[in-house]
Amino acid sequence: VGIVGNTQLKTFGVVYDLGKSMVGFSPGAC
Amino acid sequence: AGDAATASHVMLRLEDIFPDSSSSSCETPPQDHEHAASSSSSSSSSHTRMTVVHRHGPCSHLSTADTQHRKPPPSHEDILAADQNRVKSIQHRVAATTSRAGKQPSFPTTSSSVKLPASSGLALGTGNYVATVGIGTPATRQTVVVDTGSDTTWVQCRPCVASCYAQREALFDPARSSTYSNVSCAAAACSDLDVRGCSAGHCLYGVQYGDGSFSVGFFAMDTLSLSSYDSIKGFKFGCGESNDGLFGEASGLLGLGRGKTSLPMQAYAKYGGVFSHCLPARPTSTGYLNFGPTSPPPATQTTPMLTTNGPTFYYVGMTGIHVAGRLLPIPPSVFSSSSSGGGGGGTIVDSGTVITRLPPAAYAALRSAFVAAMAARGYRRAAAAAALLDTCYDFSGMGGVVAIPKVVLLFQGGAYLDVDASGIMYAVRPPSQVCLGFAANDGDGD
Repeated sequence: VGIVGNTQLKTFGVVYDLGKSMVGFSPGAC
Repeated sequence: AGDAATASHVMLRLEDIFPDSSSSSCETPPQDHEHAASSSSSSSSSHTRMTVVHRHGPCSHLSTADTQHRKPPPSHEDILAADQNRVKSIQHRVAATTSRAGKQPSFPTTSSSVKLPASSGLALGTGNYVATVGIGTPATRQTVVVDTGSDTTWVQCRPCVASCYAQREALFDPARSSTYSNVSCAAAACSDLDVRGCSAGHCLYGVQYGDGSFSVGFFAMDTLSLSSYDSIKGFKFGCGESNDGLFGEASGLLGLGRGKTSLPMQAYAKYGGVFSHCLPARPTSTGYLNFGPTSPPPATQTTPMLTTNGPTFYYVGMTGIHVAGRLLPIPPSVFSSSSSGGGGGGTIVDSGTVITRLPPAAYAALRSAFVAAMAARGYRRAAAAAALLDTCYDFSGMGGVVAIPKVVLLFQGGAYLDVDASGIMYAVRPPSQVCLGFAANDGDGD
């Protein structure tokens, strides 16, 4: 497996929705 | 020149991206917890927002308390070494899940005294971001590592029957909480643990990693406060009596994985199985950890969560990489040839891993394109490698202005992650040693 680590996730809002089985990325969230 | 805007990040001030955190103060002090009713009309769930900070930055409680006798923060080499241990741990767990050959630690089963395994563990390297929760009644503040790569929340507990590492805050003392209770061995919740034991009727939990680090203790219930206004009664967590690993001086770990014991799963009815986080670009800034549905920003990109790949982890399907606006020639099979087979290996999104790991062929293509794009901008590799980071630059004398090529990660469903400038390069010793912040797995099948 590959792994997306926290360095590359910086400033993105990362949303995890277990019900919808979905991961989302929102740029510039913080 | 025409595509410069889409091909480069122009950093006008190098120190804005790679600050010297040791000499900085917190620019955005952690706010009091926020709480609001959900805007969703179809649900009665609420949402709660917590502040997330860099564990070793000036916004962290762990760095602002008395520092007179404290150890200095780890070097970047230490962090990267710990990160490699974590990745080995994840690969180990994925392999163990796939082969169903995972080794389970043993526990006493009938002893009236608690005899817990205690051995020196190697570093887990649980990433760099922490949040503060309250546990018990009255609530005691505990700053814990934010970890989407594991399930069970735990904190170190008095009396530390076997051993505890040094932590910054006071140890959680179950005897001082009016709402604390141990989970019984017969309780269904005890069966939810991946690794469990029983002592005098009390359920024991074990979180043990492939690298040898661990937390072991009583599986317990108490009130978990996520904000001043919001709490989860009867939250099940580990009351750690034997803990070791590189957790810094954090009090424990907040398990945000997909397993039954994780916070999102325990609080599914309350928050609808939805949470989000934002990790700040700089140690001097703050991010957030949000539970419950909120209206996503318009620019949100979504990709399917590959739930059949295995437990705990959040798998997504990576499909490609752009560097400087150009799609790299990486065959799709490179991203799906792992040992898990079947529907492909997938890619884990893990808040506790520092450096993104790619299949070797994908990393080779990324590195080659990145080096070429940097050369086109006049930058030559002139700095030594730093642990697993093999592509490093010396930006000394650049006048604080550099332009680095954009890197975009592509996912199934058309989602993409246009990596922020702060996430493309990792500043080991800015400005003289700044490295491409990606690394390769050891093998194609990892």
